[in-house]
Amino acid sequence: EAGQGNIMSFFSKK
Amino acid sequence: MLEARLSQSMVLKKVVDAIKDLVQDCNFDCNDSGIALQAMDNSHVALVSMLLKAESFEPYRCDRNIALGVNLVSLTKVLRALQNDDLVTLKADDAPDSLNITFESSTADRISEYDLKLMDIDQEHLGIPDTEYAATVTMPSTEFKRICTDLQAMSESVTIEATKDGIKFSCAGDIGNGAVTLRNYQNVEKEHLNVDIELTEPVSLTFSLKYLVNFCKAQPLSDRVKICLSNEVPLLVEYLITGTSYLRFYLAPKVRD
Repeated sequence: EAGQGNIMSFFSKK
Repeated sequence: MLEARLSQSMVLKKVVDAIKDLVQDCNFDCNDSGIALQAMDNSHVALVSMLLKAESFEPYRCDRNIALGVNLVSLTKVLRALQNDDLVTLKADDAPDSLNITFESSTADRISEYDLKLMDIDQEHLGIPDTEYAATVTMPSTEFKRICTDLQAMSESVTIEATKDGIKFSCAGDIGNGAVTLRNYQNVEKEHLNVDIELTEPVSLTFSLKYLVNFCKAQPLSDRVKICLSNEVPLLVEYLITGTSYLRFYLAPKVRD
């Protein structure tokens, strides 16, 4: 979706 | 092995009903502190995080870490057989290929037993940092659901703005604009109706209503919902289950042009 952020860019991978 | 008996069995059904439209396959990670779940939706916009603590069960036994890879559509089919006031018991071996689920009627005159096939799910786990949110709003879960559903009829996204004046949910659609503002509200006799707004700094973020409406499927779990906001970080929507067990949803904000 245009303009929709991705949750993975906020939380680090474990 | 895992053995976990839940007297408030409808909690399990409500949790699954709340998340099954967001995630399809997920691991229930069991260890001695309880049963946890973390899963993203397919588009990686939202994250579900659930913890059913060991003390929510009686008895609870889990000797080592066990991942139960469950297809939630399949689990929903099994949970159809669950009736109000049933006791539900989950059992699994240390390296299980199936999950044994037993329903017992409260009068113990009926025992239903199911084995649900499990799957290997390779899931990425994300580290969620402890965040001091700029705004925390605790409000009736039915009110939050109504606001999200009403605004979705007008627009695909909502801007949530928390200021000293209250929390404002606003949207702009093809047919016009809409907004709902809530202010702090205390009802001594009916505390579940309270609106508590804690604010350290003003916040304004925009989110997809499709996801928020989806989160509201958790409404039957609790008459209260907590919404936590900070600029430029995902929204947290939390429903407490029993005691300190919880179901949390995180939603990435829309990116401003």
